[in-house]
Amino acid sequence: GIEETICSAKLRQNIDNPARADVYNPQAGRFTTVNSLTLPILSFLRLSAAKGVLYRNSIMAPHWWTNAHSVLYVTRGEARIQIVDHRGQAVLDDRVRQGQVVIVPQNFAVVKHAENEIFEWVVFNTNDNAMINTLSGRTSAIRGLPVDVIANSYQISREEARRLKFNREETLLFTSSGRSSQYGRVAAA
Amino acid sequence: QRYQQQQGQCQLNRLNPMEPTVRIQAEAGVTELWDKNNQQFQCAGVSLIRHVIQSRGMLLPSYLNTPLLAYVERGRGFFGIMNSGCPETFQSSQQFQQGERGAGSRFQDRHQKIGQFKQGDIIAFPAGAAHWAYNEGNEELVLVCFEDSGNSANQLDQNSRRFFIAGNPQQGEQQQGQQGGARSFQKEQFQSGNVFRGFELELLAEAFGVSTETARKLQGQEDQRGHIVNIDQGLRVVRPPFSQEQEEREERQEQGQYGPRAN
Repeated sequence: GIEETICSAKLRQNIDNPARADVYNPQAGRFTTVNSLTLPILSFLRLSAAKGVLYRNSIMAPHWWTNAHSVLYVTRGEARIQIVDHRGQAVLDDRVRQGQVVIVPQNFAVVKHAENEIFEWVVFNTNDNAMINTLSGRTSAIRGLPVDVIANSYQISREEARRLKFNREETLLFTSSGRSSQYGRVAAA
Repeated sequence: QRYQQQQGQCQLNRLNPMEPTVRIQAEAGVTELWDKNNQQFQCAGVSLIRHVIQSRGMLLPSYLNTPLLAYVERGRGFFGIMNSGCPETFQSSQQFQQGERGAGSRFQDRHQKIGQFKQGDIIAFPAGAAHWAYNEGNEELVLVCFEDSGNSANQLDQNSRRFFIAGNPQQGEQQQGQQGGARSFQKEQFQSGNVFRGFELELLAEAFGVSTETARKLQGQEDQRGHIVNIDQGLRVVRPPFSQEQEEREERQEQGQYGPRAN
């Protein structure tokens, strides 16, 4: 019965070990998830977690959690995080550092940019199989759109639409050319 | 988790039929909203909207925090749903391109699956999955959309929030109906910017590997069209040549197979 399953259930899984990475980019970082598929007990808790590492000057693509709230806890370094709501308002645009917590509500779009140093974080998700949908990159929603829909949605040429769609080949993590961080610094100056 | 469990007892001792109370006009169509503030909707934990899309009109891509069922009251067209991580299985091939020669342009694309719909269809849109719809018929397309904010897939509050990933929905013109009017939350979905608006321009350009000019287009600040846009030249996507007669024949065959059944 269920009691037997619980008693002998596996209760622990390490997500710091780089060898467990689900997404890995040697230049940009890695992302490791633990959910009810990899740790079945989580289906009872209906929770999951993930560990992210972003190297300096790298970006985690803009994305949203489709089926969960996400509580982000920074374990090392600092990064600039922007969170946008359904009105297109940036409800958070800040540099978040070690020891701080940020809550990303379900469906709110979020982007992380490790500008000057490595950034490591853990997220706790309110779904045992939390899913990410990205806005840019190879598995993004934009990539799933027909070129014509993009061209007409954004009033751009088909060529531009194709660039928007295919220019970014990475799935989740990629290095930045440093353009925006310069922009950030200049602005600050 | 229905509303009455969270807020105490629903006041349902008197029910009444309801009309939409707000109209949001856009370039190629209008969206009508029923007042979600109404006790009956509050209690059921649902909301209802109706899109009326002109011929060659496209509802811009957006996603919701609630699952959605759309009923095709009138018209026909096709739609796309971007399911997280699904491959782009609709791809244009060489022959297809041959056909394009007359157009004088190389049109090659691959994208996620495209579905077709016609009057009477029900289409299910999962929570959090970006989707769009296009009216390819000659008459108006009417989609009645049921948003279930009481559904367990919604982890936010009782308000369904539509996140546009394109356009400038706030350009829609809003007209208020007689009764009270929908709560500002509902109208807000169609009266604010798309999610790219909130990101810093440089970071956005960086994320897509494009120029800041193109990134600016993503944000759609200058877009005056609202959330339903007109596509003069018609929308070209990769999809099976599904004709209406073929569908009807298939349906007839299915009925033939099973024959009338006594209930």
